[in-house]
Amino acid sequence: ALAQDDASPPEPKWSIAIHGGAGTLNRDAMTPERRAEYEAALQEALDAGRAVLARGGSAMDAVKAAILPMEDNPLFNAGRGAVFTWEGTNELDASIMDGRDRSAGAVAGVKTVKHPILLADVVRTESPHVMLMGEGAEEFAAEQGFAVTPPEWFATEARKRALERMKANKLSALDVDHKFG
Amino acid sequence: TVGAVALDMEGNLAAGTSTGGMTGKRWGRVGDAPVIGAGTYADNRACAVSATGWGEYFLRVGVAHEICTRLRMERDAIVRNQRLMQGLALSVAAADLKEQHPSGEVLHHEYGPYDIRQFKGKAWQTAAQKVERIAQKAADAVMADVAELGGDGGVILVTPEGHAIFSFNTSGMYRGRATSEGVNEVAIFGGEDKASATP
Repeated sequence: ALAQDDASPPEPKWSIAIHGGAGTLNRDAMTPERRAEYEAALQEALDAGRAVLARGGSAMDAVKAAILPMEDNPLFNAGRGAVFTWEGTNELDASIMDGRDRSAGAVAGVKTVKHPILLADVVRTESPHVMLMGEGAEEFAAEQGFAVTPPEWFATEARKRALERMKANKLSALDVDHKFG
Repeated sequence: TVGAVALDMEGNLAAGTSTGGMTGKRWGRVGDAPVIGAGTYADNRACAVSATGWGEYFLRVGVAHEICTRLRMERDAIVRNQRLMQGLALSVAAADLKEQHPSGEVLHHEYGPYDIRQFKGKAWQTAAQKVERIAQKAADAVMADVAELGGDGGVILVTPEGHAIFSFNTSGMYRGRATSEGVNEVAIFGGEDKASATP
């Protein structure tokens, strides 16, 4: 009895959008080589998510597929290439949510999990909680079979220099243009 | 920070965000990325959102949930109006929140009472176009709210109708989108969404 004005239903659609950070960017500092590097990395992530959707896969799988290569790519502030804390460590946060039932999972301040987005998803599916943090989250990760990733995996020279610059300028974390890393 | 939002062919939405936080963070600082409702949110009745930017402001605005809530309410109104325009005001009341199964059992609609996927053809198209405009407006308005407080950054979102939308108040956002309609593009600075499209 619901409103309809002709017989043709809309075709099933899929759609995906990704981001790799936002901030104040200097166009002059973006060399063609650097730009190509970023565009290739974004396209790789987009293609990974797109492939899942195009073959009829789920939105949840597509989101994870798109984020994984960005967590592995030192260009982005996530996973490998994450920025440094004041103490010189890399602490990672992630969250994921399923629009079907609004189930959600999140982790904060983990240091040894290679792909925090996957741990967030396991928090969603295998725990009664929404967010786990720090050592507890890592303990949960170990119980769920996540390998312990050494800190060297996450640390990059560029991010280390950014922290050193910040400290040299005696800036607090909130004073610097931290976006984009 | 990185993130992704997606709509699959079953009409389901999902959102995810992952980050290293901010350079030089201390005292166990946590931003918006792992906070459901601030940096990430997904609801089949509205949209899926992932955010990036100055987390303290995104937390205060509840950015991802705020965008979803605005869109959910507007989508409800679109469907309600569409029904009324087609002279089915009486059946709106009947189908308002529930429907009767032949067995007598009361069933709730899976995606809420107002779902434009129940429309077909032109009615669907009209409603979908409205949703796109409203989604962009909602994202822009919430980002303007963030800016008013002093924060900056951006969001990505997808709607149940398949729109992939960006909004940011910084000079750039590393971003990309692809749809079953043939969109496939990546971009960095503002106003160049199609400049970097690759096959």
